[in-house]
Amino acid sequence: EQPTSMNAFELISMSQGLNLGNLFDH
Amino acid sequence: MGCFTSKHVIKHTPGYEEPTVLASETSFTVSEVEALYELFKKLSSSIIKDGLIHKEEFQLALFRNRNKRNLFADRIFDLFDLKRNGVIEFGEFVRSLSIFHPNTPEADKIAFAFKLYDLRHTGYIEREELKEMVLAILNESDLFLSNEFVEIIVDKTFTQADLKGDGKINPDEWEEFAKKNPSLLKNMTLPYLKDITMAFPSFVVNSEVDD
Repeated sequence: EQPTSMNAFELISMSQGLNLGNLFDH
Repeated sequence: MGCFTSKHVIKHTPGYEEPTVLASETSFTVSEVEALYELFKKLSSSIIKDGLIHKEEFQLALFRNRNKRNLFADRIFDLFDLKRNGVIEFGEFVRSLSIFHPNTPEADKIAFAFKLYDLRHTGYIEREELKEMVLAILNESDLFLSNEFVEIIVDKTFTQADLKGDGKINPDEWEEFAKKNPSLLKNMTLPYLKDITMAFPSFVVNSEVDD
């Protein structure tokens, strides 16, 4: 999917910066 | 003569709360809260050994780099820090993570996401805030889009979400938009929180409580 075809919040929700999964990878 | 028995003296971190209390207020079971306590102890002693998660420790856990920051990690840290004292205590950690539990009601996730995106705490998601978040994402992802395209994406999103057309998204508009676009809440659920003790056996401790 092209970034420009998404709405802005869809782009944001795909962000790795929001990925809390790394907290558990210890 | 007084009698004092000390079979086990367990020293908890500052801000420790009983797992039974936290389990009753969140989507986690008692043994899962206990498992989270093991994780919390690791995270909260990775740099400063005071039993509290400092921002640098949060960044280290998320990015493997204590100095790496991004807009969303900062926002999430601030939202986890419910007491607004610059650190995350155990109770705050569990209550906040519970938002991301698959069993947590969608309404709670929608409300949390709104707070996350309301960067300046105005009670609205404003156009400039949305643009700032899009630019942060693009920068983070090493993606380049011209300013014109960023404007198009933001404009299009506001056309869809800002039903009153007043240039800002209020909580009701956000709720309606999120319900129409469930993919927006994808990052508000961490599937493996459903059974932490299975997904992360290294955190399992001997629970004295049967759930």
